[in-house]
Amino acid sequence: GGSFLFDSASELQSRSIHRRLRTQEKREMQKEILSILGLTHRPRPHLWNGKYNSAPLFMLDLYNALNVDKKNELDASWNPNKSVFTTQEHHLATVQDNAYLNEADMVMSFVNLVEYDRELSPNRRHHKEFKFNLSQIPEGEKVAAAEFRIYKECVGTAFHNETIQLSVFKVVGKRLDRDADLLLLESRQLWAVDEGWLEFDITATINLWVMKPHHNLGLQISVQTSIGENINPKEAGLVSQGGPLEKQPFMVAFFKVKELHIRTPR
Amino acid sequence: SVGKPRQQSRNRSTYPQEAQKGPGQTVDHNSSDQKTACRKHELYVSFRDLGWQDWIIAPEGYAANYCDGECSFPLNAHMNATNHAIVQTLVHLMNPENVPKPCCAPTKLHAISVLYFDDNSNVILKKYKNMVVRACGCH
Repeated sequence: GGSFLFDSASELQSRSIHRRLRTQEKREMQKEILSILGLTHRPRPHLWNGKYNSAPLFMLDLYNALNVDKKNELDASWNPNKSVFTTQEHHLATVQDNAYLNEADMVMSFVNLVEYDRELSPNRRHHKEFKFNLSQIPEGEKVAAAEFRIYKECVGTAFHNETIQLSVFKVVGKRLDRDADLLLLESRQLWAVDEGWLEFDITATINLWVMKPHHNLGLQISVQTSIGENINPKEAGLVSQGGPLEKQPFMVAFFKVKELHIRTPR
Repeated sequence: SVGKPRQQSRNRSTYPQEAQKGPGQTVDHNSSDQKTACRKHELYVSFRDLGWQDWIIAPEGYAANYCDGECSFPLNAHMNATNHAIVQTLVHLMNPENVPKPCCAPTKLHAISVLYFDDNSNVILKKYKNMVVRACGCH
Protein backbone atom coordinates (compact mmCIF):
# COMPACT_ATOMS: atom_id res chain seq x y z
CA GLY A 1 0.00 0.00 0.00
CA GLY A 2 2.99 2.33 -0.06
CA SER A 3 3.67 4.85 -2.76
CA PHE A 4 6.17 3.71 -5.33
CA LEU A 5 7.98 6.89 -6.21
CA PHE A 6 9.69 8.64 -3.39
CA ASP A 7 12.44 11.09 -2.62
CA SER A 8 15.20 10.34 -0.19
CA ALA A 9 14.39 10.81 3.50
CA SER A 10 16.27 14.09 3.76
CA GLU A 11 14.47 15.55 0.80
CA LEU A 12 11.18 14.39 2.22
CA GLN A 13 11.81 16.50 5.27
CA SER A 14 12.50 19.58 3.23
CA ARG A 15 9.71 19.15 0.72
CA SER A 16 6.06 18.39 1.08
CA ILE A 17 5.41 16.97 -2.40
CA HIS A 18 5.27 13.39 -1.17
CA ARG A 19 1.82 11.86 -1.06
CA ARG A 20 0.22 8.51 -1.52
CA LEU A 21 -1.17 7.84 -4.96
CA ARG A 22 -4.83 7.07 -5.45
CA THR A 23 -5.62 3.62 -6.91
CA GLN A 24 -6.48 5.07 -10.30
CA GLU A 25 -3.30 7.16 -10.37
CA LYS A 26 -1.26 4.13 -9.39
CA ARG A 27 -2.85 2.11 -12.19
CA GLU A 28 -2.11 4.86 -14.71
CA MET A 29 1.48 5.04 -13.48
CA GLN A 30 1.82 1.26 -13.72
CA LYS A 31 0.49 1.36 -17.29
CA GLU A 32 2.98 4.08 -18.16
CA ILE A 33 5.95 2.13 -16.74
CA LEU A 34 4.79 -1.06 -18.49
CA SER A 35 4.66 0.92 -21.72
CA ILE A 36 8.26 2.08 -21.17
CA LEU A 37 9.21 -1.57 -20.60
CA GLY A 38 7.59 -2.39 -23.96
CA LEU A 39 4.77 -4.45 -22.44
CA THR A 40 1.08 -4.19 -23.18
CA HIS A 41 0.07 -5.84 -19.93
CA ARG A 42 1.52 -7.06 -16.68
CA PRO A 43 2.92 -10.59 -17.24
CA ARG A 44 1.31 -13.39 -15.22
CA PRO A 45 3.91 -16.17 -15.20
CA HIS A 46 2.97 -19.66 -14.05
CA LEU A 47 5.72 -20.41 -11.59
CA TRP A 48 4.69 -23.99 -10.99
CA ASN A 49 8.26 -25.13 -11.53
CA GLY A 50 9.76 -22.56 -9.20
CA LYS A 51 11.80 -19.45 -9.79
CA TYR A 52 14.97 -21.40 -9.31
CA ASN A 53 14.87 -23.43 -12.47
CA SER A 54 18.07 -23.45 -14.55
CA ALA A 55 16.85 -20.82 -17.03
CA PRO A 56 16.10 -18.08 -14.45
CA LEU A 57 19.36 -18.92 -12.67
CA PHE A 58 21.31 -18.58 -15.90
CA MET A 59 19.60 -15.28 -16.62
CA LEU A 60 20.33 -14.05 -13.11
CA ASP A 61 24.01 -14.87 -13.73
CA LEU A 62 23.93 -12.77 -16.89
CA TYR A 63 22.16 -9.96 -15.03
CA ASN A 64 24.78 -10.01 -12.27
CA ALA A 65 27.57 -10.04 -14.87
CA LEU A 66 26.06 -6.92 -16.45
CA ASN A 67 25.89 -5.16 -13.11
CA VAL A 68 29.48 -6.13 -12.21
CA ASP A 69 30.58 -4.62 -15.55
CA LYS A 70 28.59 -1.47 -14.80
CA LYS A 71 30.09 -1.18 -11.32
CA ASN A 72 33.57 -1.63 -12.77
CA GLU A 73 32.90 1.14 -15.28
CA LEU A 74 31.97 3.42 -12.41
CA ASP A 75 35.04 2.42 -10.39
CA ALA A 76 37.21 3.04 -13.43
CA SER A 77 35.73 6.50 -13.86
CA TRP A 78 36.69 7.36 -10.28
CA ASN A 79 40.15 5.87 -10.48
CA PRO A 80 41.49 5.29 -13.99
CA ASN A 81 44.45 3.33 -12.67
CA LYS A 82 42.24 0.76 -11.02
CA SER A 83 41.90 -2.49 -12.91
CA VAL A 84 38.42 -3.10 -14.30
CA PHE A 85 38.85 -6.86 -14.11
CA THR A 86 37.40 -8.60 -11.12
CA THR A 87 36.69 -12.21 -10.38
CA GLN A 88 33.14 -13.07 -11.27
CA GLU A 89 31.46 -16.18 -10.07
CA HIS A 90 29.42 -17.43 -12.97
CA HIS A 91 27.74 -20.71 -12.35
CA LEU A 92 26.19 -21.00 -15.75
CA ALA A 93 27.19 -18.14 -18.01
CA THR A 94 30.36 -18.68 -20.03
CA VAL A 95 32.87 -16.19 -21.44
CA GLN A 96 31.16 -16.63 -24.81
CA ASP A 97 27.79 -15.77 -23.25
CA ASN A 98 29.27 -12.60 -21.76
CA ALA A 99 30.61 -11.65 -25.19
CA TYR A 100 27.13 -12.11 -26.68
CA LEU A 101 25.67 -10.21 -23.74
CA ASN A 102 27.77 -7.11 -24.40
CA GLU A 103 26.44 -6.95 -27.94
CA ALA A 104 22.84 -7.81 -27.13
CA ASP A 105 19.92 -5.50 -26.41
CA MET A 106 17.80 -8.32 -25.08
CA VAL A 107 18.38 -11.87 -23.87
CA MET A 108 15.56 -14.37 -23.55
CA SER A 109 15.56 -17.86 -22.10
CA PHE A 110 12.99 -20.48 -23.03
CA VAL A 111 11.93 -23.37 -20.82
CA ASN A 112 11.41 -26.81 -22.30
CA LEU A 113 7.68 -27.38 -22.73
CA VAL A 114 7.92 -31.18 -22.89
CA GLU A 115 7.05 -32.23 -19.35
CA TYR A 116 6.79 -35.96 -19.87
CA ASP A 117 8.57 -38.27 -22.31
CA ARG A 118 6.27 -39.24 -25.14
CA GLU A 119 6.34 -42.79 -26.45
CA LEU A 120 8.38 -42.56 -29.65
CA SER A 121 8.78 -45.44 -32.14
CA PRO A 122 11.07 -48.39 -31.22
CA ASN A 123 13.76 -46.89 -33.51
CA ARG A 124 13.63 -43.66 -31.59
CA ARG A 125 12.81 -44.94 -28.13
CA HIS A 126 16.01 -43.43 -26.73
CA HIS A 127 15.47 -40.04 -28.35
CA LYS A 128 14.44 -37.16 -26.15
CA GLU A 129 12.38 -34.27 -27.46
CA PHE A 130 12.35 -30.61 -26.51
CA LYS A 131 9.93 -27.85 -27.44
CA PHE A 132 10.08 -24.12 -26.88
CA ASN A 133 7.48 -21.38 -27.16
CA LEU A 134 8.93 -18.47 -29.16
CA SER A 135 5.63 -16.65 -29.59
CA GLN A 136 6.47 -13.88 -27.12
CA ILE A 137 9.56 -12.62 -28.92
CA PRO A 138 8.81 -8.93 -29.59
CA GLU A 139 8.70 -7.80 -33.20
CA GLY A 140 11.75 -6.02 -34.52
CA GLU A 141 14.24 -8.16 -32.60
CA LYS A 142 16.97 -9.93 -34.59
CA VAL A 143 18.50 -13.12 -33.21
CA ALA A 144 22.25 -12.51 -32.86
CA ALA A 145 23.01 -15.89 -31.22
CA ALA A 146 21.09 -18.78 -29.72
CA GLU A 147 22.12 -21.84 -27.73
CA PHE A 148 20.50 -25.04 -26.63
CA ARG A 149 21.94 -25.93 -23.23
CA ILE A 150 21.81 -29.31 -21.56
CA TYR A 151 23.53 -30.47 -18.39
CA LYS A 152 25.64 -33.64 -18.29
CA GLU A 153 26.39 -35.35 -15.03
CA CYS A 154 29.37 -37.64 -14.55
CA VAL A 155 28.48 -41.26 -15.27
CA GLY A 156 30.04 -43.55 -12.69
CA THR A 157 30.58 -47.21 -13.39
CA ALA A 158 28.68 -48.24 -16.54
CA PHE A 159 30.64 -46.29 -19.18
CA HIS A 160 33.79 -45.45 -17.25
CA ASN A 161 36.71 -44.51 -19.57
CA GLU A 162 34.39 -44.56 -22.57
CA THR A 163 33.31 -41.87 -24.97
CA ILE A 164 29.74 -41.29 -25.98
CA GLN A 165 28.33 -39.40 -28.94
CA LEU A 166 25.60 -36.86 -28.34
CA SER A 167 23.65 -35.71 -31.40
CA VAL A 168 21.24 -32.80 -31.56
CA PHE A 169 18.59 -32.80 -34.30
CA LYS A 170 16.06 -30.29 -35.53
CA VAL A 171 12.62 -31.75 -36.21
CA VAL A 172 11.83 -30.71 -39.77
CA GLY A 173 8.66 -32.65 -40.47
CA LYS A 174 6.03 -34.62 -38.58
CA ARG A 175 3.56 -37.20 -39.86
CA LEU A 176 1.11 -39.26 -37.91
CA ASP A 177 2.08 -42.68 -39.27
CA ARG A 178 5.87 -42.44 -39.18
CA ASP A 179 8.87 -41.04 -37.32
CA ALA A 180 9.50 -37.32 -37.49
CA ASP A 181 11.98 -36.14 -40.11
CA LEU A 182 15.14 -34.98 -38.42
CA LEU A 183 18.02 -32.79 -39.50
CA LEU A 184 21.30 -33.28 -37.66
CA LEU A 185 22.50 -29.98 -36.24
CA GLU A 186 25.59 -31.15 -34.35
CA SER A 187 27.25 -34.30 -33.06
CA ARG A 188 29.73 -34.22 -30.22
CA GLN A 189 32.05 -36.78 -28.62
CA LEU A 190 32.02 -36.68 -24.84
CA TRP A 191 33.77 -38.56 -22.10
CA ALA A 192 31.42 -40.47 -19.85
CA VAL A 193 33.03 -38.78 -16.88
CA ASP A 194 32.51 -35.23 -18.27
CA GLU A 195 30.32 -33.03 -16.13
CA GLY A 196 28.85 -29.58 -16.81
CA TRP A 197 26.73 -27.58 -19.21
CA LEU A 198 26.90 -28.41 -22.92
CA GLU A 199 26.07 -25.59 -25.31
CA PHE A 200 24.94 -26.12 -28.87
CA ASP A 201 24.77 -23.22 -31.31
CA ILE A 202 21.28 -23.17 -32.82
CA THR A 203 21.27 -19.58 -34.12
CA ALA A 204 20.22 -20.49 -37.67
CA THR A 205 17.43 -22.75 -36.37
CA ILE A 206 16.00 -20.06 -34.10
CA ASN A 207 16.17 -17.49 -36.88
CA LEU A 208 14.10 -19.82 -39.03
CA TRP A 209 11.60 -20.48 -36.24
CA VAL A 210 11.19 -16.75 -35.57
CA MET A 211 10.60 -16.01 -39.26
CA LYS A 212 8.43 -19.10 -39.87
CA PRO A 213 6.81 -20.15 -36.60
CA HIS A 214 5.14 -23.22 -38.19
CA HIS A 215 8.66 -24.69 -38.67
CA ASN A 216 9.12 -24.72 -34.88
CA LEU A 217 8.64 -28.45 -34.30
CA GLY A 218 11.27 -28.72 -31.59
CA LEU A 219 14.58 -30.49 -31.11
CA GLN A 220 15.55 -34.09 -30.39
CA ILE A 221 18.73 -35.58 -28.97
CA SER A 222 20.15 -39.08 -29.15
CA VAL A 223 23.16 -40.73 -27.50
CA GLN A 224 25.33 -43.54 -28.85
CA THR A 225 28.13 -45.45 -27.18
CA SER A 226 31.54 -45.84 -28.85
CA ILE A 227 30.34 -49.10 -30.43
CA GLY A 228 27.30 -47.43 -31.95
CA GLU A 229 24.71 -48.66 -29.49
CA ASN A 230 21.83 -46.26 -28.77
CA ILE A 231 21.37 -45.62 -25.08
CA ASN A 232 18.97 -43.59 -23.00
CA PRO A 233 20.40 -40.07 -22.56
CA LYS A 234 19.70 -40.43 -18.84
CA GLU A 235 22.15 -43.35 -18.69
CA ALA A 236 24.78 -41.07 -20.26
CA GLY A 237 24.21 -38.53 -17.47
CA LEU A 238 22.16 -36.06 -19.50
CA VAL A 239 19.64 -34.35 -17.28
CA SER A 240 16.11 -33.88 -18.55
CA GLN A 241 12.55 -34.04 -17.23
CA GLY A 242 12.52 -35.39 -13.70
CA GLY A 243 16.09 -34.28 -13.00
CA PRO A 244 17.12 -31.46 -10.65
CA LEU A 245 15.42 -28.12 -11.43
CA GLU A 246 18.69 -26.19 -11.60
CA LYS A 247 20.01 -28.60 -14.28
CA GLN A 248 17.01 -28.63 -16.61
CA PRO A 249 17.74 -28.13 -20.32
CA PHE A 250 16.73 -24.79 -21.80
CA MET A 251 17.33 -22.51 -24.73
CA VAL A 252 18.74 -18.99 -24.67
CA ALA A 253 18.69 -16.38 -27.41
CA PHE A 254 20.55 -13.06 -27.66
CA PHE A 255 18.77 -10.34 -29.61
CA LYS A 256 19.79 -7.12 -31.28
CA VAL A 257 17.11 -4.50 -31.85
CA LYS A 258 16.46 -4.14 -35.58
CA GLU A 259 14.29 -1.08 -35.41
CA LEU A 260 13.40 1.67 -33.03
CA HIS A 261 10.45 0.87 -30.76
CA ILE A 262 7.99 3.70 -30.83
CA ARG A 263 5.61 3.87 -27.91
CA THR A 264 1.96 4.03 -28.82
CA PRO A 265 0.45 7.42 -28.00
CA ARG A 266 -2.40 7.21 -25.48
CA SER B 1 18.18 39.36 -30.98
CA VAL B 2 14.97 38.89 -29.12
CA GLY B 3 11.79 38.14 -30.98
CA LYS B 4 8.24 38.26 -29.79
CA PRO B 5 7.61 37.66 -26.09
CA ARG B 6 7.28 33.92 -25.49
CA GLN B 7 4.51 32.20 -23.60
CA GLN B 8 6.48 30.64 -20.81
CA SER B 9 5.10 28.69 -17.94
CA ARG B 10 7.35 25.70 -17.20
CA ASN B 11 10.52 27.62 -16.57
CA ARG B 12 10.79 29.47 -13.33
CA SER B 13 12.57 32.22 -15.18
CA THR B 14 11.30 35.66 -14.43
CA TYR B 15 11.95 37.27 -11.10
CA PRO B 16 10.92 40.87 -10.47
CA GLN B 17 14.14 41.80 -8.74
CA GLU B 18 16.17 40.57 -11.71
CA ALA B 19 13.86 42.31 -14.12
CA GLN B 20 14.74 45.60 -12.51
CA LYS B 21 18.46 44.98 -12.81
CA GLY B 22 20.34 45.62 -15.99
CA PRO B 23 23.17 43.44 -17.23
CA GLY B 24 25.75 45.83 -15.86
CA GLN B 25 24.37 45.75 -12.36
CA THR B 26 25.76 43.48 -9.72
CA VAL B 27 23.74 40.39 -8.85
CA ASP B 28 24.17 38.93 -5.43
CA HIS B 29 25.37 35.34 -5.89
CA ASN B 30 25.57 34.30 -2.30
CA SER B 31 25.60 30.81 -0.84
CA SER B 32 21.80 30.53 -0.80
CA ASP B 33 21.93 30.35 -4.61
CA GLN B 34 23.88 27.14 -4.32
CA LYS B 35 20.98 25.50 -2.51
CA THR B 36 18.61 26.20 -5.36
CA ALA B 37 21.18 25.62 -8.13
CA CYS B 38 20.49 23.05 -10.82
CA ARG B 39 21.51 19.65 -9.48
CA LYS B 40 20.64 15.97 -9.36
CA HIS B 41 18.05 14.82 -6.81
CA GLU B 42 17.30 11.36 -5.61
CA LEU B 43 14.22 9.60 -6.96
CA TYR B 44 13.76 5.88 -6.45
CA VAL B 45 11.34 3.77 -8.49
CA SER B 46 10.39 0.68 -6.51
CA PHE B 47 9.10 -2.33 -8.46
CA ARG B 48 8.46 -3.96 -5.10
CA ASP B 49 6.03 -1.21 -4.08
CA LEU B 50 4.27 -1.68 -7.39
CA GLY B 51 3.62 -5.27 -6.35
CA TRP B 52 5.57 -6.63 -9.30
CA GLN B 53 7.91 -9.00 -7.43
CA ASP B 54 6.16 -12.02 -8.94
CA TRP B 55 7.30 -11.20 -12.46
CA ILE B 56 10.24 -8.79 -12.10
CA ILE B 57 13.14 -10.89 -10.82
CA ALA B 58 15.64 -8.06 -10.61
CA PRO B 59 16.16 -5.29 -9.70
CA GLU B 60 13.78 -4.54 -6.82
CA GLY B 61 13.83 -0.97 -8.01
CA TYR B 62 16.27 1.60 -9.33
CA ALA B 63 17.48 5.11 -8.59
CA ALA B 64 16.09 7.05 -11.54
CA ASN B 65 16.94 10.51 -10.10
CA TYR B 66 15.78 13.82 -11.52
CA CYS B 67 17.17 17.30 -12.19
CA ASP B 68 15.87 20.39 -10.49
CA GLY B 69 17.10 23.85 -9.63
CA GLU B 70 17.86 27.26 -11.00
CA CYS B 71 20.06 28.01 -13.96
CA SER B 72 21.13 31.46 -12.88
CA PHE B 73 24.07 33.68 -13.81
CA PRO B 74 26.92 32.77 -13.65
CA LEU B 75 26.67 29.24 -15.02
CA ASN B 76 29.90 27.56 -14.13
CA ALA B 77 31.49 24.37 -15.39
CA HIS B 78 30.11 22.31 -12.52
CA MET B 79 26.63 22.73 -13.85
CA ASN B 80 27.48 21.20 -17.24
CA ALA B 81 26.00 24.20 -18.95
CA THR B 82 25.96 24.28 -22.71
CA ASN B 83 27.47 27.29 -24.49
CA HIS B 84 24.00 28.16 -25.63
CA ALA B 85 22.71 28.08 -22.06
CA ILE B 86 25.41 30.54 -20.99
CA VAL B 87 24.42 32.93 -23.74
CA GLN B 88 20.73 32.46 -22.99
CA THR B 89 21.37 33.29 -19.33
CA LEU B 90 23.07 36.53 -20.29
CA VAL B 91 20.24 37.46 -22.64
CA HIS B 92 17.76 36.54 -19.92
CA LEU B 93 19.47 39.04 -17.61
CA MET B 94 18.99 41.71 -20.24
CA ASN B 95 15.45 40.70 -21.21
CA PRO B 96 13.99 38.71 -18.35
CA GLU B 97 10.42 39.23 -19.58
CA ASN B 98 11.08 37.83 -23.00
CA VAL B 99 13.82 35.26 -22.64
CA PRO B 100 13.54 32.55 -20.01
CA LYS B 101 16.43 31.07 -18.12
CA PRO B 102 17.85 27.83 -19.50
CA CYS B 103 16.28 24.61 -18.25
CA CYS B 104 17.83 22.35 -15.68
CA ALA B 105 17.82 18.97 -17.43
CA PRO B 106 19.74 15.68 -17.60
CA THR B 107 23.06 15.82 -19.44
CA LYS B 108 24.00 12.18 -18.88
CA LEU B 109 21.48 9.37 -18.90
CA HIS B 110 22.29 5.75 -18.23
CA ALA B 111 20.63 2.45 -19.00
CA ILE B 112 19.25 -0.13 -16.60
CA SER B 113 18.76 -3.86 -17.12
CA VAL B 114 15.55 -5.53 -16.05
CA LEU B 115 15.13 -9.27 -15.61
CA TYR B 116 11.56 -10.51 -15.78
CA PHE B 117 9.26 -13.42 -16.55
CA ASP B 118 6.81 -13.33 -19.44
CA ASP B 119 3.41 -15.05 -19.49
CA ASN B 120 5.03 -18.34 -20.57
CA SER B 121 7.52 -18.29 -17.67
CA ASN B 122 10.34 -17.61 -20.11
CA VAL B 123 12.84 -15.13 -18.70
CA ILE B 124 13.80 -11.88 -20.42
CA LEU B 125 16.80 -9.71 -19.70
CA LYS B 126 16.47 -6.36 -21.39
CA LYS B 127 18.50 -3.18 -21.42
CA TYR B 128 16.52 0.06 -21.30
CA LYS B 129 18.37 3.15 -22.37
CA ASN B 130 18.07 6.59 -20.79
CA MET B 131 16.44 5.46 -17.56
CA VAL B 132 18.82 6.89 -14.95
CA VAL B 133 19.95 10.50 -14.60
CA ARG B 134 23.69 10.49 -13.97
CA ALA B 135 24.33 14.21 -14.35
CA CYS B 136 22.30 17.39 -14.67
CA GLY B 137 23.07 20.63 -16.38
CA CYS B 138 21.64 23.80 -17.87
CA HIS B 139 20.37 23.63 -21.44
